[in-house]
Amino acid sequence: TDQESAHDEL
Amino acid sequence: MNIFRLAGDMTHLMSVLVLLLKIHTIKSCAGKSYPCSLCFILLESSSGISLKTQELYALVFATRYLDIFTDFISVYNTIMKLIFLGSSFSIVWYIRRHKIVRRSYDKDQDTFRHFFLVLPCLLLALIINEKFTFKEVLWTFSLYLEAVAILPQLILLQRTRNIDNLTGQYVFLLGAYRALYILNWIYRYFTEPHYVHWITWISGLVQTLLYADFFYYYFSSLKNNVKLKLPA
Repeated sequence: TDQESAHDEL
Repeated sequence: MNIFRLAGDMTHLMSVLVLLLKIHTIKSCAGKSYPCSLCFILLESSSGISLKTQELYALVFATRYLDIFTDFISVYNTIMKLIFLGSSFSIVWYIRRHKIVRRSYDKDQDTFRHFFLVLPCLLLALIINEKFTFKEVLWTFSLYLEAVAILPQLILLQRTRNIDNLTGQYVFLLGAYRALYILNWIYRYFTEPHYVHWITWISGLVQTLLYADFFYYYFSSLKNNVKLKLPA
């Protein structure tokens, strides 16, 4: 998954 | 990861731990053969916890962490998601099902129809989102819902005569975590190119603003060293 689309925050 | 986000996550975790501590206190207290004074107060007065808010938060985490098994971000991220999912659902279970804890829940006061929050958030998420996919729409829904999820709890606090410390601290920590997240978004905006998430920022700002009056009464009760009381 490209970092942009994946929501990396809780 | 930056210090603001880590502090925000830890504050959020603390709010959950405070709530679990409160539930544990109610449980262990009722276990006594004779009700001690604290127990008597705890069991007689309502716990001040809004089941509606707890259910909304369980829904927030369920719809936000759909990607927990598909998009691996980090061990920390996965562990925290499991903690928030596990704790929010177990708190709902305790208040609904546990033979002792549910006695301290005052359903006559906790009357906010949270369905009126869920539907508009879902509709809004269908209209305003970053990408019209199942996961993305539910993720956006969880952001809008979290912004308003505290409302039943704040209304219950206005109706509760004496707000006990743990409940007051729980609400304070829950509001503080999102305020720290706002600092995190500002930090990321200036340090990461292309980091722009208007939907997240605006719903996070609305969420924090809803706590504004609570923060005012919370800090003034601390300053004047008096019991926390919200005007009806």
